[in-house]
Amino acid sequence: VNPDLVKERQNATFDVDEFASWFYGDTALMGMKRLITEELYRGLDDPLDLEYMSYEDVYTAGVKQAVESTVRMRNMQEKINPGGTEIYPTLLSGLVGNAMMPAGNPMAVHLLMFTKALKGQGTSEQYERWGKRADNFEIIGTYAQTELGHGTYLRGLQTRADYDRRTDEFVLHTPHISAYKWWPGGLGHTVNYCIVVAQLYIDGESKGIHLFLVQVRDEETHRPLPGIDIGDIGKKIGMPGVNNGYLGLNKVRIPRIQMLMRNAQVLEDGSYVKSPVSQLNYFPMVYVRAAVAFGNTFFLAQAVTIATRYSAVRRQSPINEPEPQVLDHITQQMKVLPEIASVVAYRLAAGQVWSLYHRTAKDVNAGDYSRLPELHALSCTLKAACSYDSTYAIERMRQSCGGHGYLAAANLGNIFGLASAACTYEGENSVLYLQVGKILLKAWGDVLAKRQLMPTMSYLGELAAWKQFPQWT
Amino acid sequence: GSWQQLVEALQYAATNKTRLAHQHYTTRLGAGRTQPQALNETGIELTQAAELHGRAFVTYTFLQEVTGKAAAKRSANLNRVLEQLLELYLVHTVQRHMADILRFVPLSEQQIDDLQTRLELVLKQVRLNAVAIVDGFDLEDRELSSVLGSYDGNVYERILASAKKSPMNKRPVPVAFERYLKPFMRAKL
Repeated sequence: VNPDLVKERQNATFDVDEFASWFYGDTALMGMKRLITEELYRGLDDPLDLEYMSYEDVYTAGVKQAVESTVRMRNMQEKINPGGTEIYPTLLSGLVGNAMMPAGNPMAVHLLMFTKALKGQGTSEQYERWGKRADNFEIIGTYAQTELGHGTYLRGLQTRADYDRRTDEFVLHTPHISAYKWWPGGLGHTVNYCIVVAQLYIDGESKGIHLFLVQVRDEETHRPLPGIDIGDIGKKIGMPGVNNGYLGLNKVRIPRIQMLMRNAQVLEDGSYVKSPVSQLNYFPMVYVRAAVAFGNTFFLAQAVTIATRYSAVRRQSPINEPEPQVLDHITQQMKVLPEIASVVAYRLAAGQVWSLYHRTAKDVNAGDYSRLPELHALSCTLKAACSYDSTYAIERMRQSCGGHGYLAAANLGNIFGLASAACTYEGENSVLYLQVGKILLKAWGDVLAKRQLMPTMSYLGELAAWKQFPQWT
Repeated sequence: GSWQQLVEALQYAATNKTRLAHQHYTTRLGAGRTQPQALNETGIELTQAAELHGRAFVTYTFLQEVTGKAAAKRSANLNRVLEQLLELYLVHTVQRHMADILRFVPLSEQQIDDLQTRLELVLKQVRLNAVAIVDGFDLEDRELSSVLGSYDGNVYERILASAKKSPMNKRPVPVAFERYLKPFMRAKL
């Protein structure tokens, strides 16, 4: 071990294992994380090999890694707690899966959204029929919401699902190029099913956006089905293995029962049963946004670990003077150290939103939707702040490593690519802030009317009463 | 108390940004703008208020963790490190949003100077444990996958080893030499 790092570790004033246990939640969780990491990395190829592969070979390697790690984690889950979710799929879709796969995971959306939406948005019958198959990877799916011409602005989506009561089917159609589904991970060549977010029309009348399960490829041959125009969208800044895809639908017919109908429903006679709360459509995205905040926190943790160790080893100074560690320069401290604190701050905040999500999910199941707007606001603002901060911090970490940070082998480029994607997926950050801004406007109306505020916004009411800020101490 | 006040400064800025956004939005509606028009025209203030709301939430959560009941379950040494990280995060975040805060909180030059002193002091404190803290993130070498960040710190050896793995180094003379470079250099342009 480099003597500078030995010295740094000897001079530490606290117990590192105690910190790690606290950081991961408790000793058992930290132990489990180590166990999983060990299992996943056993016999893994050198990630540097990916840097010299062709685009298609990177994708193939990504699928191989995703498949192997899924099998390993399922086996571990079965050994430790059959039927539980503490390892699989939770960790595969989050920290460990991403860290292990520098090219990205082509099945991440299947794990994070497809299976979750089938369970959370589908009826029990729909879950029995498709959800279980998805959980067992008999079918692989993705979640297609964004279109070439419309992103976070959901009401602008152009893909249509017209109900045809003569055949008891929906006709799914992308009427313009701008309606093509664009971006979903795995859509290109990996999945054979897809949840398509489309505008529901009954007798030509719009009923807003709803979710539809569409088979896009034959289960045996994997060839695209009639009416399906599907493919890979090409290289991006990062994530070359994620297989982001496009999807055009030419009057594709699906049975009525393939609209996910836990909340809103279309009956056989074409009558429409409204969802009790419109925000329920957005609930899967709340979960994903909390997961994004977690994921980006760990990308930043990776980058700041690299930069801090490098800054302790690297020595630099004016000519004819003994070379100090660059970490002793206050300018280098200012670049690197605040981001260590950011990792801890975002780890805690993401954990808080995660807990609130699980509490709210229970409330929703019991018919209480009161905390949905609050959770929506928190997950939006946290996702936006965390993805933005981590992206720019990772770039700062790269620059804090001087020219060597530019080497692909430093891995800071890959980490940046993974982190920066989060600024635009699951809601472009400015659009999310605007949504939160609207919720704040409504909350301010509550302040003026002296109505009770949501717990995490209650400070607005308390501080609004201050005539001025108290004496600065 | 001081940490609490830094969090409150962010909350106070978020509160007043929200108040102003609401006021300007309402004025626009009153002037005959449609709701979407008024929202669009108030967009800058709305996004700023939303960002501050998020910052206030993150800092408040951090403060609660460090000063709340959970602290009793941790060793004094770990708590001291977490307090330093909180101090660094709060001072740094308040400095980042100083323009927003100054709009609503009348700080003197001396008070702003004090924050800079606090920043420089806490940087020194955190620097002492920086390597150990990132060790505590518990990311092993294969997760980091970086020649610069390995646990053993043997940076230069790893950089050179990775360079040796470049496919370009598999043969001493590249194809491009015979095909392009040599004819080019002998062409006597």
